[in-house]
Formats: sequence, structure tokens, C-alpha cells
Amino acid sequence: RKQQGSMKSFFVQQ
Amino acid sequence: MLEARLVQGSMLRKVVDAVKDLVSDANIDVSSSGFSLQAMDTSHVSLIAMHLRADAFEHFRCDRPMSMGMSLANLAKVLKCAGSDDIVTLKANDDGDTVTFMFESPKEDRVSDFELKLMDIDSEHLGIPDTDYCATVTMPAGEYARICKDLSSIGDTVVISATKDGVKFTTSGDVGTANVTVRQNTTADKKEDQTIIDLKEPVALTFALRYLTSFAKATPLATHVTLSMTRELPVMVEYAIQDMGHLRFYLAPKIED
Repeated sequence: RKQQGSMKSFFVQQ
Repeated sequence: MLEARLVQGSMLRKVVDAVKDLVSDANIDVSSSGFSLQAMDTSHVSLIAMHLRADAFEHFRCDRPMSMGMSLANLAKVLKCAGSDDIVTLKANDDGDTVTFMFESPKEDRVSDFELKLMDIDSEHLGIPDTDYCATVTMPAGEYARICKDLSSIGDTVVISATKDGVKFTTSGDVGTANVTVRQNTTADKKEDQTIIDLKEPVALTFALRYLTSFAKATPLATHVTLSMTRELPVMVEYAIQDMGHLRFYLAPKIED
């Protein structure tokens, strides 16, 4: 089963 | 002090209409390079990145960078009061808590101004890495909107897979399954009907259709939309704002547990 990824886990906070 | 005069004022309304359902409040950052907006939806699944270049404006003056926090619903209300051919001028003082929009009719026989209250918004800024995408498909914006709408009536998630045969959108639900394949078409008579696929490596990603459908609200901005995908990274859905800038949506894929 697939889970929704979070944008924060892909792009780093500046 | 900020002064920015945009002859195609309706572009602003189209941008705001495209994003206001995903993001309720956002900072519009203004600097000498132009206007930009970066915001995530409340669940942090998608990210909006908009840029309007300073040279898109007939007149642009920004003495020092400023962040204008706004309710996008309220901004949309104000911009809705502009005529479709009106010239829009924004004015704001450096430390003010309002921004003024002036709308001028093309014949200069009607001028109106609206003052919008600004708000303090804490926003997180994400660094968007430069990415070499495995697959880039540029297709008519209306075709993208149709695929999202059609597949949404069947399922909740879509697998987008790019191979040498084309880009396939697959969904399934209680009703059954649906597949739409888009192939390269660079020979269409009209340029707005053309589809261009640039494939470096095959890639397949799974996304929530709800967000992809929401991005299609930007359809009035451009004839084409570009989808850029690479493995295990968010898809980028980009609408050019003519030669003035861009509106990009990023959507995090669904990933294995």
C-alpha cells in the first residue's frame, strides 16, 4: 500500500 | 515603496484563481526581480511557486524587498472587480499594512482603486533543487485538464508512466479502470494542439488526482502545460505566464510504506 509523501520530505526548508 | 503597473492585469486574476483553493493565505514577495509566491497547501502535499518578472511590468519600482501577506480569497475578490482588459497598478509603502490596486479601463474612462489589508503570515520557504528530469511532456493545457477530470470520475489516484510509447495515465476505482495514453504529436496543424515528449529514462509515479485536478485551474493562463517527472521526486506541473513568468505546482508522489 502506498502512502502520500510530504513535500517537506523532498524539498529542504531554507 | 512599491509601484508596479501591469497592462495585462487579468493575468493576476488568473494566477490567483488558480491557486486560491489550494492555499488560503500566502506571502507575495516583491523585489527588484519581480513578484514571487511560494506556498504549500495545508497538508504539505503540494507546493506552489509563482514568479512574475519585473520586466513583465510596464512600470516597476521596488525600493527594497517586501513580503505582502494576504488572504488569497480576499485578493481574488478585489481582482474580480477589475475589467478583463483593465490595466492594474499595485502600490504599497515599505512599512504599510495595506496594498492598493488601481484598475484603469483601456479607454481611460474608468478608474477605480481598492485597498487590501495585509496580514503577517509565517511561511516556510523550501529550496527547490535543480533537477534533471527523466521525462518532460508538454501538452495542451485543455487536454491535461480533461484527463484529470475524466480519471477523477473513476479513481482517486493516478499512475503516470512515461515510456518510449508515450505517457500513460492509469487509474482504478469501484467502477473499473481507465487508461489514457498521450503520444508525441508535433505535426498538428495548430501549434496549440501539439504534444512534445522528451524522455531520457522511463519513469512511473503515483499521485493523488485531487491535487492534479486542482492544478488544472490554471488552464486559462496558457495554451500548454508541462509535466516534468523523475524517480521518487515530486512532479512539476508548469504553466507559462506568457513571456512574463511562470506558475509551477509541485506534487509529492505516493510512496511505498
